Amino acid sequence: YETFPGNPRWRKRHLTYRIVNYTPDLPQKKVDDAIRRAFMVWSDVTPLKFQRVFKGHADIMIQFARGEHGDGYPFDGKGKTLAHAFAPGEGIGGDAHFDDAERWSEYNQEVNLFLVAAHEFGHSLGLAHSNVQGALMYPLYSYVNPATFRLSEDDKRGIQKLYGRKSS
Amino acid sequence: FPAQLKLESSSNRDLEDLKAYLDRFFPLLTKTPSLSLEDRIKEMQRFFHLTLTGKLNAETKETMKQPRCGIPDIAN
Repeated sequence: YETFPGNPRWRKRHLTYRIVNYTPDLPQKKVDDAIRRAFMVWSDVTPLKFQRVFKGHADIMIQFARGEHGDGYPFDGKGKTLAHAFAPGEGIGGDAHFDDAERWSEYNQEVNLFLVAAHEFGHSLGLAHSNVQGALMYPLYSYVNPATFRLSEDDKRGIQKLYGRKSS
Repeated sequence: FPAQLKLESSSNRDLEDLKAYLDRFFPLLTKTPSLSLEDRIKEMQRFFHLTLTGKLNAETKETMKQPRCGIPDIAN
């Protein structure tokens, strides 16, 4: 695993997130659930807790966008780049953006939202890319069944280096 | 003659795509001296466990086409 230079991390264990807008590809409830489960991937192995808020600013703002979307890192249409996120910090720090030129799905067609969201939230929490194939933080997308998804030891070591283990 | 021209233009495009990919995901860090293109290709091949050729071979091209996250692969 890798962390970002300077090891940016959240100094609090209770983080908020807000789903700013939705993709038309999935029912909103499916998006809500995929995002909730993606955060659970990380809260299951650390002391972190995630609370959803519905207005105002949240630590992690989640949005779907196409092309240039105001952060200076334009998306590139269908395929290639799927999403990006920012390391922990004020303002745009922690935010996650998903390219709505992709076709987001809850299964094995096109791009699975749960898997990409879990990866991006790893960045939102301070993990950079891992070169371990099979790790969630590996940069290339590959489908695994979300129902049987398990965080790799590499990912777990990285996130627990930043936030410690979940207290029993 | 046209075939040759076509061949050149596609390899030029491949080269442009490669440089754009390297600039985006394996950006030259300010502190490292400017690496040769061959070294930069090797850096990417090393990260993705590809054969270290320093050349834009088929498996390197294939990796570049994979859907992925937009964050650089070397943390900077």
